[in-house]
Amino acid sequence: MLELRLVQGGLLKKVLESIKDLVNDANFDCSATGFSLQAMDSSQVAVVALLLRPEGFERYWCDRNISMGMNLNNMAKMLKCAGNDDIITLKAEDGSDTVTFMFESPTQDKIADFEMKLMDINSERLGFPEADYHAIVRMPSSEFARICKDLSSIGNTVVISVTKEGVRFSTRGDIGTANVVCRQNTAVDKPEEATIIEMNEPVSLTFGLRYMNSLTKATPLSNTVTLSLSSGLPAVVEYRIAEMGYIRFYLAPKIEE
Amino acid sequence: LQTQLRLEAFYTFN
Repeated sequence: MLELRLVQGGLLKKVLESIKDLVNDANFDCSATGFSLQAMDSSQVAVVALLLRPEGFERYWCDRNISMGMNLNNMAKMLKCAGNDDIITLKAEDGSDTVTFMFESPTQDKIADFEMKLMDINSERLGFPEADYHAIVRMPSSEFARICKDLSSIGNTVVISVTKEGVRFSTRGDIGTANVVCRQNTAVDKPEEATIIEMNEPVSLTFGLRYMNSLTKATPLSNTVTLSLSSGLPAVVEYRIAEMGYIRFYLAPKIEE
Repeated sequence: LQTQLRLEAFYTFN
């Protein structure tokens, strides 16, 4: 049996909104490590990895490891029926082919339950070896989203280059070119407004803006985003979910033929 | 010409 009570129910709504366009179906796994998901998009270019640790739940009960296959669009439809301030509880009985989402208003004057059919999904998990990244950039997530959106009106791909100068986002399209450079900036009022660049080696990688724009849907989950980049390796784009875990996207680069 | 790489080129399935 499984019962997970999340006081910040709005967080689960945001998680679904951030991944439902990238991935159709996924297994949610529940274990002592936490409530997690790993799923690849149908073109096998991006993987999303989510972890919500048990400490973040008011009640985290699963007496054995459970994997629940869900259609993410259907799950998002159900979660849209929850208020942003609602407490969300997930419940599943052993051997059941359904999961129940219970929504409680903060004042407890409205309680709703929605039962969703589970599905069998054969998914293999990817192993991500530990990598030493050439550069790690931490910046405000809204700034990163803005840059990806702006550049996608000019071109289809973004070149992300980290040098001593800073981190450069470049694109090229039929109408012209665009370059945005963000320099390290730690002289800010709030730590989440800082841009911090750790560079071991200069690195330059090209990615499809369609994917970058898709993963910036996770922006409401975190004030900051971390880009981990190494030549010839997928980028890791991480949004930390305060005190609970993270949502990470692994995105394969494009190469010049 | 740019080619989009797939994640399978980098990672192994468990």
